[in-house]
Amino acid sequence: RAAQGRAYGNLGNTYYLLGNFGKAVKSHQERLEIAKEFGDKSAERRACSNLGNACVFLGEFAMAAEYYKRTLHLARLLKDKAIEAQACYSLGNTYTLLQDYEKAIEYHLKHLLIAQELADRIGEGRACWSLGNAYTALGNHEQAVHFAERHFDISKEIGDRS
Amino acid sequence: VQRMHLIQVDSVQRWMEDLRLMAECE
Repeated sequence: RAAQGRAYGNLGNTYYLLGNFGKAVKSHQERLEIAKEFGDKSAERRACSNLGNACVFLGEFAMAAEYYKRTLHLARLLKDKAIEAQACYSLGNTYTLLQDYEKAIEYHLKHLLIAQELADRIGEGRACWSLGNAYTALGNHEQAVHFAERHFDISKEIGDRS
Repeated sequence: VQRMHLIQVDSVQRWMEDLRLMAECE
């Protein structure tokens, strides 16, 4: 049963990389069930991340957000800050796709705080870029320019010309 | 409005490009 779980995970990843997102979701859902049977929280977290990603490419944004929220909960349980940051970033982007900019800002700010805590300048730059865009979408140009300037400074610092 | 929409999604598009190759291994 444990090997079956791993095989479903690998199948899900392969379908995903082949662009067959429907089959990827089915495989990762099986992987998730087996992870739960074993109480394997890391595997459960991985399955939720992979499911969220596949749902994004199926255009199932609300479902993706639910899987990413489960990922976030499990990342906190596992005390994995990097995964917690990644889940917040995914949620911020997914809420942008859902055009819920207030929620997008909420998660991008959470991502920004963790990126700062982890001294992850690339992550911080991406959070500022995303926040600038979300505030622009809301018409809050003061906050938008604030984050655009921070994004600009960080990009210069890390030598990201694009 | 169209231009605003494009500006608003560029960071999301970059995220999706990275996401497309992100499969967490067993």
